Amino acid sequence: MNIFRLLGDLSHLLAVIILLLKIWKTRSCAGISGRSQILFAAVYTARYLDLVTSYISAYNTVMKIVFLVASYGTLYLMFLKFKATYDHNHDTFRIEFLVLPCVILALLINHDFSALEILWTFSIYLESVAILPQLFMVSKTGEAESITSHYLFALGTYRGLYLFNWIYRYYAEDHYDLIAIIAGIVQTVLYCDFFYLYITKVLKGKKLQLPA
Amino acid sequence: SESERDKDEL
Repeated sequence: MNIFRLLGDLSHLLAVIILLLKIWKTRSCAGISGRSQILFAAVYTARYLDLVTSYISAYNTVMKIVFLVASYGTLYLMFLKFKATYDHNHDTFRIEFLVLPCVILALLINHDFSALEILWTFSIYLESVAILPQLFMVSKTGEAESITSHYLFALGTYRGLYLFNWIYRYYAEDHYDLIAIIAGIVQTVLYCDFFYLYITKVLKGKKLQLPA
Repeated sequence: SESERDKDEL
């Protein structure tokens, strides 16, 4: 565990907490893509199945459980408890166009052709693009609430910090995993446009609004 | 070493 990895995990944790608190406090999930949240639940489920097969550390186990619970908790709030506030008219990204290529790619490019490895690889590929329905929703409505912007910033920063972790590990431990690295680069690049708007607008106290 | 996944990463 190095500092980039730890900060990455904390940023990820912060993101899911911001999202849950936003929905809970405002009693509304307006502006949040339920489709992205479904994809994230699929990502954590596919990746953390190894909870039942291998024990790594207390930290590892606790974080996995937190991400799973937070993810399904978010789905519960969006699709059951605060269902009436879900903005489904603007949440129209076709997720099968993301899921199917990820399934095919995971079957073709993986470390080992076994069920758990393919599911792990699928989760890595799917995570890299899971935010697209959310970014599509923001572009469709042309704006995002500040709290939604903070959520997106923390979530985007998390994988960016993992990239620094992998650079560090390449030099310090001679370790690298191309599947995770390439997917992590794709994932971080997808946020670049948003990062630019966040830094130039939201941090200056303005609402995130896209140019017309 | 090359391309082995680390089961500790989240």
